[in-house]
Amino acid sequence: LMNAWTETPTKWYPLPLAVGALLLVAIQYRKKRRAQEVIIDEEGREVIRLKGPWQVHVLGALPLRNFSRLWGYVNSLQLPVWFRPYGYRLYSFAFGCNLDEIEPADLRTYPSLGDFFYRKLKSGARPVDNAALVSPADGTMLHFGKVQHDMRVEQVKGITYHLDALLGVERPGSPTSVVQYNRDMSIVDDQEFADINGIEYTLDQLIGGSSTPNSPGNTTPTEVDGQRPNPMDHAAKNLAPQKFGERIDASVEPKGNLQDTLAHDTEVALEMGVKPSLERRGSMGGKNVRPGNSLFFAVIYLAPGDYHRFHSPTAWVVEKRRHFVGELFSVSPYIAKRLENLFVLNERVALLGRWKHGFFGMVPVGATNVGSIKVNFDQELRTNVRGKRPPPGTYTEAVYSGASRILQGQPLTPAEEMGGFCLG
Amino acid sequence: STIVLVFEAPSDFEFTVHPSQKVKVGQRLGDV
Repeated sequence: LMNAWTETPTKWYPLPLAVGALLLVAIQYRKKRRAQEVIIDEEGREVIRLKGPWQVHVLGALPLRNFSRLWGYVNSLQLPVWFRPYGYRLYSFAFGCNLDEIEPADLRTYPSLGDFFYRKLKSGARPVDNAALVSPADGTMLHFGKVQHDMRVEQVKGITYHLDALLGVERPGSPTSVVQYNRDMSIVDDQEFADINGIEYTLDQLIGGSSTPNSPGNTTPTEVDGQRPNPMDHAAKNLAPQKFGERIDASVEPKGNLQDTLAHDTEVALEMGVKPSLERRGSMGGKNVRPGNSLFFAVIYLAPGDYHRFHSPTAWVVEKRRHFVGELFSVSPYIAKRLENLFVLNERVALLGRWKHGFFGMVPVGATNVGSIKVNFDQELRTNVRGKRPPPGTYTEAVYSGASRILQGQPLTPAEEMGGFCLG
Repeated sequence: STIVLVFEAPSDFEFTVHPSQKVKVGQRLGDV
């Protein structure tokens, strides 16, 4: 064998032209097949699928949502009081938490690791810059830039996803189109469809117009104890329980008395540089940006040791949220570089609204260890729950028009706490 | 966990951070 390996002369000769041509055809065929892997549905939108190297497919085969809930359960267990300071200090040492800035500072007051993970910061621990856009969270800037003309956002350099897939697609037209959308997705059955139609809501009413529903016996809600009435309470009751793809009016927690609330709303309106009668354009996905404007994106990654509550990045009004139930892959930079469509596959809550320059959207994306997303002003929202998963790309939508009459949404000041991520 | 911001702004909007930079709540990310 050694002799054959060393003494056999190498004889080079040209390949026949046909073999070269065949090779080129094979390469072209492979390229074309890869391009065709982008599946388009009947409405011309890309169908989101798991794409990436083999490690990604192995991850995709794991019951990550179950792992996440189990992880949440384990971390909600109460720890012995004597163990808490040692355990949390060890965790802080391992993940780089700064214990000097947490409130309360006494580690024994955190019953479980889950509670410690969702810790608060001392007042004034984070000075707020006077810039148009400030960071909504502690973390690492993964990526930022301008959204390209074909509405694709860069996940990392070279890997993109469509803005529609991240935020959801707004169907144009009448209330029928909203309900029709549900029927198309086979989520709401005929009876539920009839119930929704029986109330005869217009689209404006359904997404937060000023008039009341047109059903018999309906009464206009009145103001009670300083709480702002929600004209869509009736709608919310009739649409309960939530179904995927439905649009409901979220019940919003009132912020103190009416005077405080008005002062808060006015502050946001002044920050936004607008009068209460806001122009309502450009708030639905930002496809029609104002002349001279562009769409921008920024991705912030929160590592396990970071403070996990998120705050408002600017003065803006949240008009609606769309809850997409999805996978719970890790969103670490390692996975983000390998798993295409990561942010549109994972469970997420798209909060959509407007700021002084037009459309503004903020999307907290869940992950395996932090599958639960809380939004302080949305008591209806439940994430990472057991049950049947809806088809990818569908979402439950809630509107916040009842939160502020003058701003037609949930007003937020820069750095105001909005919610956070919880373990599991 | 991750937070994605998508927003409309004047075309001369500029980010004042760089990729992989650590940021804190309230820190300037960008301005017009």
